[in-house]
Amino acid sequence: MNIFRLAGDLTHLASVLVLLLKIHTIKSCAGISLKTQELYAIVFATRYLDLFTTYISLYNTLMKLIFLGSSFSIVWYIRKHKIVRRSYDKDQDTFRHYFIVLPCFVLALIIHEKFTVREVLWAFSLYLEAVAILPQLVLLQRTRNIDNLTGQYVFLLGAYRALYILNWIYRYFTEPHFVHWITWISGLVQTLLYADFFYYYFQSMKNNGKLQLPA
Amino acid sequence: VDTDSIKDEL
Repeated sequence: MNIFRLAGDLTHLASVLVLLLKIHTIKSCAGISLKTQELYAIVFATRYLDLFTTYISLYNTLMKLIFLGSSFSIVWYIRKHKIVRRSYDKDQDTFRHYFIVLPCFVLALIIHEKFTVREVLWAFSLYLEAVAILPQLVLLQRTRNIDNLTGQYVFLLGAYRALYILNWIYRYFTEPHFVHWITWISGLVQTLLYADFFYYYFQSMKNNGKLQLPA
Repeated sequence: VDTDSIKDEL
């Protein structure tokens, strides 16, 4: 464990807690893409399969439970909660996310570290995580300005993966033959997807206005 | 056992 990875995990944790807090306190999910939340639930379900079989550390198990629990409860809130669901903007959140699930799955069948169920699902979860934010970014473009909590959520989500890239660089130089192209390329693509959002996010911080995304 | 170290990441 190194500082970059710990910072990345805590940033990731903060992003889901910010989102849960927002939905739980103001009982609204305005501006949040259910599709992205469903994709994240799939990412965690397919990546944390080994939760019950291999024990790595208390930290690892605890974090996996928190991520699984929070992502599924966010999906439940938006789909089922009688008040929250009313604020879900389903005719704006129209990204056909099955069109990214299938290609990711096909890609995982082609490119993986080993052709076993666990490895293929693990690669699938990495590819899917890289593009899971797309419905949310599309929704932000459509609804133009977004409230601060959603902005913070997306920012923290992007920052976590950027910190992970620093972690991979650190591990590459400190651990012999630590080479994992699948993880590295997926993580890089994921972070690049956030790049333009980061640009507008910092712009809005500078001129202290609401976050205005260009049409 | 190949402790695939990348798998200990979240």
